[in-house]
Amino acid sequence: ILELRLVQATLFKNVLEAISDLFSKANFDFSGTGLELQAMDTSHVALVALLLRAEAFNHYLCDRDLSMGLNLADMAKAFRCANNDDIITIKAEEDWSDTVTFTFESPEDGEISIFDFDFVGTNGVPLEIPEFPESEYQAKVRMPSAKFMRICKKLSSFGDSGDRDTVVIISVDKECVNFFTRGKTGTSTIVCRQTQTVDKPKEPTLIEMKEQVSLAFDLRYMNSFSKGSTLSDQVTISLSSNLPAVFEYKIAETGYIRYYMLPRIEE
Amino acid sequence: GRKQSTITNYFVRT
Repeated sequence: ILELRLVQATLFKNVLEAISDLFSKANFDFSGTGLELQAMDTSHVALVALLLRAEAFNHYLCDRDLSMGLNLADMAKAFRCANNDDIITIKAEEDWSDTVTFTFESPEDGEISIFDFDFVGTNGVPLEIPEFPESEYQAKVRMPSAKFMRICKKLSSFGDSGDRDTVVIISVDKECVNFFTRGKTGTSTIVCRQTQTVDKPKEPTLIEMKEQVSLAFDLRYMNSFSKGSTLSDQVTISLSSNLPAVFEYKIAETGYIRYYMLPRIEE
Repeated sequence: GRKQSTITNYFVRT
């Protein structure tokens, strides 16, 4: 039996906000330790892995590992009807019904909405995610997630968003991280300087650089990855010339969401 | 142009 409860729908609403625009379905793995979710976009260019430990839930009962594929678009619709302070209950029996039930209860007027989701196939997930060796990453940048989202939006409005191949070139040296894109009639560069601790900013921009790196990423995917900002106010971007880049958002001591994709390589 | 590779061959099928 699987029975979980969250007294605030906010967390799950934010999870769906962070993944449902790029990923159409996901594999949900429920085990004693918590929920592990994985999804890949239809072109298998991006993979997202989310961990929510059991402690993230107000009630967590899972006496047998349960794995299910769910349609994220349908779930996002259901969650859009939910209010942030609705109590969510997630239940599944292993009665081979291949459905999971989400119940939303609004605390003020006791209205209850019940959604049954049928299990669906998941395109190629779950996959085993190896611990990529730190040494392979030339640079890691930690910055405010709202800042990363703002930069992606600015570059998308400037870049030739009609052109599906518009890239953002992320370059890191020891002082700053640059975001560059080419539009129809010009280019745009946004420079983020590493904040000195003396500035004591609310949210620092920190750079760990082994060697300079400059990589090109599809701007549409960067925009989707920046939606992780619903779950965390910091994003860590790990860049390697020959491994998947990782965009990680730690979810306050209960887990993380990580987006992976390879840089575009000059032909 | 720049070539985009898929991500799958960096992860292991379970």
